[in-house]
Amino acid sequence: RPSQIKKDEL
Amino acid sequence: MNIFRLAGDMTHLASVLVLLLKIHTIKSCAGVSLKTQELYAIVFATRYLDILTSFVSIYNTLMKLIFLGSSFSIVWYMKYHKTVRRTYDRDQDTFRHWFLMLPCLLLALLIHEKFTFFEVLWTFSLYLEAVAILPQLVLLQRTRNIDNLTGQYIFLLGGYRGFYILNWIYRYFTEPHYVHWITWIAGLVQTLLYADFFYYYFLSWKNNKKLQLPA
Repeated sequence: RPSQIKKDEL
Repeated sequence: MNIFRLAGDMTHLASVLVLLLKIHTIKSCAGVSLKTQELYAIVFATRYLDILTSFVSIYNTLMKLIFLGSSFSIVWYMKYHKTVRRTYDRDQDTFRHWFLMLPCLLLALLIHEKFTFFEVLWTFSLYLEAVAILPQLVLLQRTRNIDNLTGQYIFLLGGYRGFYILNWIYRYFTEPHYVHWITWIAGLVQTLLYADFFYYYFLSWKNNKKLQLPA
């Protein structure tokens, strides 16, 4: 599982 | 961060500032749909719920605050400011925008990346943003021609998501595992909704005529 990617987009 | 996303964010920022400036300077919101502004306030409120819990960067948090502040102050101006509220033509701005929110909420409950409170509301904000411009476009069809500032506002608002599409293409090719179908499809639908407005905006710009939308 890809790491818990942060929501970096607005 | 890539140039497409930065261009998108700056275009988005410009759109809200143009609108805020127009309303604040000429103390008028003629031709602006309050329903669309309310939908955008809800979009930002449900999109940035994690503003206090997850810190990405100063830029990210600053822009979230600007978008939240500007969208809510535009709604405040149009609803409560003694002078501006009189210029709002409520009998033309009749789109039942609550009917937009329910399908978006149901769709978010059905199609999302993770079934958590934040993720479902975040997905709801994506779907809602895609259709939030509809009350404004309907109002324009009714009032036929629009003033330059409102036209620029819609043009910039539509353009920002177009830049985001370029950003998603760029990130897809440069970052492994960067796949977000929900975001991409919602963003594409959103941009397509502006397509006919862009067409008439371009025509009016080319023929140097006042922007007239067909009946």
